[in-house]
Amino acid sequence: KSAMMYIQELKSDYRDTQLLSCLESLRVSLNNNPVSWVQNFGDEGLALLLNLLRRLQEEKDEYPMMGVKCQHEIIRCLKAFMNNKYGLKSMLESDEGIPLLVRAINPRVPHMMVDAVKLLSAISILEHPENLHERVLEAITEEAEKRDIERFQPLLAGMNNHNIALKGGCMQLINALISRGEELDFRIHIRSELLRLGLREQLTEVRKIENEELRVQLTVFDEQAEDDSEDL
Amino acid sequence: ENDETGVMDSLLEALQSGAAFRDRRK
Repeated sequence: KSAMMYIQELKSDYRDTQLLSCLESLRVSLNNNPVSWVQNFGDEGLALLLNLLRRLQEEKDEYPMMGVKCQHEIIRCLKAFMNNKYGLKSMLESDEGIPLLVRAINPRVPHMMVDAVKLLSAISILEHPENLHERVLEAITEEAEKRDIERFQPLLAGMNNHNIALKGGCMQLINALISRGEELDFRIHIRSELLRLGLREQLTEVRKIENEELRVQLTVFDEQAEDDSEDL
Repeated sequence: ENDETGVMDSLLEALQSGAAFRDRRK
């Protein structure tokens, strides 16, 4: 199928299984076609995906599981779309991209949350004139204000989840946000906020888990804290 | 064109292996 055909389908107000099937097929196309195909899908395709994601996040439909599956598939499509310089640039230029990924940080849907936190970690560490970790942190803060919760509460809930990949993903985002802070005060502030919110207790438990991915992230967290402690 | 692909995969790999953070250490 051409990129234009997917654009037409995304405009067709498909629902449930038909929508999920369209998104799965789109993800395969975005992953397997050359960049020129992704460029044809372009800003219009990206805007349709983001609008759809927003609608599904706001919707309280009769079949919430199907809505969640579609949301997760959109996140996977976004990852495929961003897997080249053109797509990444388009995503960063959109005002809604980062806030919508932040809204997908939902500990009740661990598999989707893993993908969302990993994409946000990757965005946070990008070398970019605009400090992208600040944009990510700002979106996390705004979303928490809307929900009237502590801004890192969803990440802490993710750390508390039984899903080990999710614990690793959350630590990765925490490390990404802290490591990109240029000021010592900023890094210490973020770390203290997390530890005060319950990360200290959770780390004691997480350190007992034997998992390579987690071990790497815990080492990074400890090393960054040590460096800052020395600087202080 | 090939040079432009795999951007996100590389970033995710660097994050997972810790390489993305080691680069930043003094």
